[in-house]
Amino acid sequence: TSTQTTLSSFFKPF
Amino acid sequence: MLEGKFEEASLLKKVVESIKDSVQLCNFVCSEHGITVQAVDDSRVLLVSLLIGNEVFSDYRCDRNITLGVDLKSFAKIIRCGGNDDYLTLIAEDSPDSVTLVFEDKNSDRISEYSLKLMEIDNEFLKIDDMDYDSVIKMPSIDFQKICRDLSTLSESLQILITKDSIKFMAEGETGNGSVILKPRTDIDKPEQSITVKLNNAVNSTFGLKYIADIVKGTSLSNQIVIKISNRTPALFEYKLQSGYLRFYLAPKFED
Repeated sequence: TSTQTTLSSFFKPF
Repeated sequence: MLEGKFEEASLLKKVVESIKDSVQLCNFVCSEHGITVQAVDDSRVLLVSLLIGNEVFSDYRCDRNITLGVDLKSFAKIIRCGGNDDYLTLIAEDSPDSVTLVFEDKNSDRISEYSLKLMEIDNEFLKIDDMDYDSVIKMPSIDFQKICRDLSTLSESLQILITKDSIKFMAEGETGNGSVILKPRTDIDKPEQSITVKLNNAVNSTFGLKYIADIVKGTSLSNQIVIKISNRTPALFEYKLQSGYLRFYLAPKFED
């Protein structure tokens, strides 16, 4: 099984 | 005021069709350089980044920055009303509550005009730094589309393994497994058929195929797709336009 990550962990709000 | 004329409506049609299933509400930010969009899907897994450079337009003027808050589902319905070969001009005032689309048939005097009401869209803007990727591959976009569609019949996940001399796409599912291996090749007569691999580090990354199914809707925009991948970070899938690009940033899946 694998877990989907989200972009929030990588990209921060400008 | 914004006035941007496309030589053919088909380009904006393709762009809207490529992103409308990923994101519904987005701001089209118009400046003297062209039109940009950045939007994230509801699950915050996929980010769409679009630049339609002003050189794409046969005529373009935008005196000051104008933001068009667009519901893409409604925009898609209107834009389908025009012919692919029609001239399409987008017109908006400085603080617009609507955008006007004018389609001109090149073979007759028919002019069709539609307006779309705009919305206030409070979009969070994510900062994306230029990254050094472990690997950059370039391949025919239609081949990537077919591989992803084929493997999605087996699994919800696509594993991409890249080494110096091969790209391997793999899917493992309950009913069976599948894999496709490509080797770099240069086609001098048909450069769009070429496959290139630039490698800093070998890559082994996994992505959700339901998101990739949305990404490959951009296939008609470019003969080639550029995929930039690093282990354990979002991958970049890019379709280049004559001036500008449609990019998708997709967060990876991690094996438990």
